Amino acid sequence: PVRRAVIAVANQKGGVGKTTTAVNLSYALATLGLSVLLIDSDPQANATVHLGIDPGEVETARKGLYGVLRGGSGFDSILQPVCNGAFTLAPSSIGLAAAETELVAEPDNSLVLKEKLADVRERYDVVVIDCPPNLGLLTINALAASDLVLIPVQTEVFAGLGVPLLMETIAKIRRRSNPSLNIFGILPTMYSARLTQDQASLKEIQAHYEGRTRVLSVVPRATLFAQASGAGRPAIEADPNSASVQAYTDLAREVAAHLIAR
Amino acid sequence: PVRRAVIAVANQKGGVGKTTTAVNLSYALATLGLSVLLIDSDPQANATVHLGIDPGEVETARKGLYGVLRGGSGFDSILQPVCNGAFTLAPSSIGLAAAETELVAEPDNSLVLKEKLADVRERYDVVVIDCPPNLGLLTINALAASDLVLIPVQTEVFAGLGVPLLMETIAKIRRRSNPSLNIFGILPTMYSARLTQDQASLKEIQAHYEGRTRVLSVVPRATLFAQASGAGRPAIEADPNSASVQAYTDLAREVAAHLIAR
Ligand SMILES: Nc1ncnc2c1ncn2[C@@H]1O[C@H](COP(=O)(O)OP(=O)(O)OP(=O)(O)O)[C@@H](O)[C@H]1O
Ligand SMILES: Nc1ncnc2c1ncn2[C@@H]1O[C@H](COP(=O)(O)OP(=O)(O)OP(=O)(O)O)[C@@H](O)[C@H]1O
Ligand SMILES: [Mg+2]
Ligand SMILES: [Mg+2]
Repeated sequence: PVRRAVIAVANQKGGVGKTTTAVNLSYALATLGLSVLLIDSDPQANATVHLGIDPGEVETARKGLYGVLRGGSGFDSILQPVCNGAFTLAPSSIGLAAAETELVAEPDNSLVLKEKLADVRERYDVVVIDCPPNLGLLTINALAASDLVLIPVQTEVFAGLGVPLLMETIAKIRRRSNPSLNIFGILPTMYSARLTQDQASLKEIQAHYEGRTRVLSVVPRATLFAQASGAGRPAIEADPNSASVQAYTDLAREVAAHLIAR
Repeated sequence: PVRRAVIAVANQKGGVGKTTTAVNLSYALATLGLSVLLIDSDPQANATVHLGIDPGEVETARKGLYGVLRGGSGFDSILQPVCNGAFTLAPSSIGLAAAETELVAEPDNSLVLKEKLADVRERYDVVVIDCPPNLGLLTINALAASDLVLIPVQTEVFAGLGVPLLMETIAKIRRRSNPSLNIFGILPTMYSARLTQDQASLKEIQAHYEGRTRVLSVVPRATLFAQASGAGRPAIEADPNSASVQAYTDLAREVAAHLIAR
């Protein structure tokens, strides 16, 4: 039987490929036949835009994640099919920014997303959560609601500097509210194979995590990714056979294998 | 006479070149003979690392911006010379993250940085503030303390999506606490001249802001930037004659011209 899992895509550093990973992994898992929910937990709503949905309309209709975390709505009222029904999106909009401060006063404020997600999570084999570039309450809620954390890291000097702090945060949540939280792995992103410094950074990542944490297939830097997001679709949907997206196909297979194995 | 200015380098989107811009602009202005203070207002302390200073040591010594915003220290107690004394850095460390929530309860919580900066700002022709990838209280404090805002934007699809919200935030601060706050300009970053989509995105940026906001010289994508930050120095210090850093030299000249003109 395939067990279910909630996977947070997290790294507080900006622009490392969290959204691109969340969107392409969701689609790749759906292609394998799994039912997938992607939660856009970033007020900047890049995943929502990336899938062709207008966050302005989500905001006007009050059909975004904010309504679920603060407005008393259930997830059912905001879910939308995306990629021709391949998977489901819980979209975000700018109003979600208010949740960061409003949640501060809430009791057990790290567990609000987990509570609301409980209503719908058994419909999905995998729930993927796209996190914002910080370790605020939205990221904390995502981690507290998750079984696994996927950490995209650019193959660049200093790209990994924030990872120890993220791991420390994960360890605290594991000790306090979520004993089953585990790191699925480090995903090297935006790799330019011809650049010496990228090669050196990749070796450093592989050496550093060897034996401690999976280091997953490397996502190459490729123009396909921005082109596809410009067209409101995942790169892997736009060009499934491109070598540029192979790492996301591999990643989905590793996730699926992990779900079957455990 | 050269008037003084405080310039916030802001964009809530992650990884768009804020830190790289803050560091290289500071050095370039210093090379023109101006006295410069760079304030690292990001708990991730990338600017601090970029200039060869260890944020861990800053944290242990409690000599970071957090001490100034929350700990009752003055800026004088944390300032450090960088780039062989070319300019001055007010470093950050991870403890600064606590300021985001602690400042919530503070009266006039958007004006704490401005208040503390008043003690030292007249020593400097230019104060540059590196902001984190969000519109939280640290960014708000930077904007409320500034005369000018510099907005780096990648030449990529969707890169400009967050700019209207940033401009809205700036407009609110201008109406409320800071009537002299102005946008200095949009700085296109990480431009790959050979990529059609970068060319299209750049044209779009130029067309969109034409007549409304300066669009500054384009910063090309170049390996020099990561190499230099890896060596703990600005790219423009490492290789001042490289074509890759010309845009930062131009930017410094535009800022200097603006200071003389107004
Ligand atoms: N492998 C890749 N090759 C080329 N461009 C990429 C790749 N992955 C992502 N990008 C582009 O880089 C930019 C940043 O990626 P993305 O938005 O996924 O990062 P992020 O970590 O979610 O950013 P943020 O911290 O702002 O949420 C986007 O414009 C995206 O299209
Ligand atoms: N022109 C450029 N060419 C190549 N790489 C660049 C360029 N500018 C910046 N970079 C690299 O891109 C990455 C992101 O840049 P930077 O840290 O300056 O962005 P940022 O907006 O400050 O990010 P954050 O939102 O996380 O604070 C860094 O690794 C940096 O070295
Ligand atoms: Mg993102
Ligand atoms: Mg930065």
